[in-house]
Amino acid sequence: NEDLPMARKKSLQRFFEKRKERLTALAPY
Amino acid sequence: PLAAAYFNQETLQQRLLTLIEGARETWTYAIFWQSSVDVASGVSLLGWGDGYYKGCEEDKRKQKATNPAAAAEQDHRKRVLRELNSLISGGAGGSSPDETVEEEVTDTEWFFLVSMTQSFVNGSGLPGQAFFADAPNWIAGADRLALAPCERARQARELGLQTMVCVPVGTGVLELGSTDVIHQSLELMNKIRVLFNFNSFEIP
Repeated sequence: NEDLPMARKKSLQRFFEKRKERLTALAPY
Repeated sequence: PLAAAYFNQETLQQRLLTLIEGARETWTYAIFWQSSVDVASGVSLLGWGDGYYKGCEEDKRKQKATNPAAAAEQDHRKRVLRELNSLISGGAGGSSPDETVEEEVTDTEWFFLVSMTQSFVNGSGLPGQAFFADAPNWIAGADRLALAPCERARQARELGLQTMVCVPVGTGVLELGSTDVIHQSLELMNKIRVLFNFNSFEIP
């Protein structure tokens, strides 16, 4: 975890947040 | 120094988002490749600066892997996603498993994630070529991506992308990708110049 550069870490966090939003929007209910 | 102060992760993310969400065309992602020089070796390097993934129509189609090879590929992608999620959430078991890591990882999502591990040395790859030549590189069409002298472009095509654009801006290269065929647009190039003009003291 400590080896993950901050830029990539923040990008990954955003990617997961956006992915969750997309999946929620696509959910049938 | 002022320009440098504005060039941080937050304003960079905002610029990428503004460009992609405000564009007339449908772009799947935007990545800023940051240039640096390795002091010891003198090697010039373009590495991950930041990225914004918007997604595409593919994300809306719930394709279930129908053959063993595709199913194995999905298993691999989900495993990597779980590990990455664990990394950013502070270790294994740090967060409860949810659909964020258990749902299918689309081809373009995978391409974006793999990009975070890539870098381009001394003018290699499409981003490196654009940076080295200080000239934009706009490739529209799967057949043209297949012919590009760049492994990344060929991988992009294999994963469903049809357009890749690399534009040198400030201290790096802006890369855009789309699953649509998008031809060169002066409007977009001007927008990039305004949004990524790092000599400007104005926050867009």
